[in-house]
Amino acid sequence: HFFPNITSIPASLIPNTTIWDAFNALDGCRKGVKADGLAKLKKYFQLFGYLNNSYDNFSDDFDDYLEKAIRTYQLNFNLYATGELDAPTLKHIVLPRCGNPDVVNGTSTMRSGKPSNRYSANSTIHTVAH
Amino acid sequence: YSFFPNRPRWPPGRTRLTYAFLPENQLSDVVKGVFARAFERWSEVTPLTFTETSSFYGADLRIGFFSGDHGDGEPFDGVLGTLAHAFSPPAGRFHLDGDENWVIDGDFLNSSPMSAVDLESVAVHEIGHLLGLGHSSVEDAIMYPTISSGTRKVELANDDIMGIQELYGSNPSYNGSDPTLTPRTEWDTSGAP
Repeated sequence: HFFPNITSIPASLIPNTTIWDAFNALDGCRKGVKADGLAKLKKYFQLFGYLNNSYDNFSDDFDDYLEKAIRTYQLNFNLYATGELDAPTLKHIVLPRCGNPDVVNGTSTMRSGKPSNRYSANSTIHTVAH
Repeated sequence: YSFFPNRPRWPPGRTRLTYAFLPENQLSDVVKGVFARAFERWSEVTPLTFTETSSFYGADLRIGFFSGDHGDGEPFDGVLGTLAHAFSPPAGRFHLDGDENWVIDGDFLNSSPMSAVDLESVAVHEIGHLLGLGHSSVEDAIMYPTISSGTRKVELANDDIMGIQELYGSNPSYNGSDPTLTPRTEWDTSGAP
C-alpha cells in the first residue's frame, strides 16, 4: 500500500489495534506472576533474540528467563533495567520496528552487550554511575 | 553502533553495488526514487556507490515487498509490528512488509499519529543492515531498531556514520565533521536513561 502522503490513506486501511497492542495489558507483571499474554510476549522476545532458540516454555508464567530478557531489552533501549513490565518498557515494546534481532546467538551488540553493562544486565543488584 | 557477528561487509574491491526491485511488485518510479535517495545517504559518507539494475537476480541488493510468510522463515505480521528486515553482507536481501501503509512524501506534520510508515526512513535503516551494521542503542541513530508510526527519520546520525566508516572508510568527498573527533557516548552501569 503506497500513498503519496498521509492524508491520502483511506480510513478503512487504518486498524483500531495492532498486533502488539495487547501487551499493554501486562503492565506491572513481574517474576513469579502468571498472566494471560505472557506466552505471546515470550515469543516476541524470542523473535528478537532476547530468549534463545532452545527456549520452549511458552506458558503464561513469568520466569527467570523472561526477567533476564526484559532486563537486557531495557538496557538496550535505555530504560531503567528493572526486569519488570513497567509502563515505559511496554510503551517501547509495542512500537513498530525492524524485524532483525537485537541479540544474535545470545550476544547483544547493542548497549547491554557493551563490556561495562554485562554485569548489570545479568544482576539484580542496582548499581549507580559514579 | 554495532555490527553483525564476525563483522561481515562487502569485499574491499566491491564498492560499486547494484540494486534491483522484485519485478512482481511493479513499483512506480516515485517509489523507486525513495530508495535511490535512501542509498544516496549512505554513499555520501562512504566510498560505496549504488546503481539500479533491471536484473533482479543479478543484483547485489534485491528489494521486495511481501506479505506474511514469504519463504525466509521470518514472516511479516500485517499492519505495524515488524516493518521490514534485511540480511547481512553478502546476502543482499531486503524485504519490506507489503501490508504496511507506506507513505512516500514523509510529511507527517499536522497529522495525528496513525498507522502509516515513512518508506524512506525504513529504507535507510535496512540499507544499513545490507551494508553490515547491526542495531544501535543510540535513539537518534538510523540503526535504532524502532520507529513510531507517523515519524520520519532519514538523516544519518554521527553514530551511524562512525559505524559505516569503520567498515568502509569515508567518501573522499565527504565534508562532514570527522566523527572520530566526537567522543562516543559512555554508558553508565545503572540502566538509567
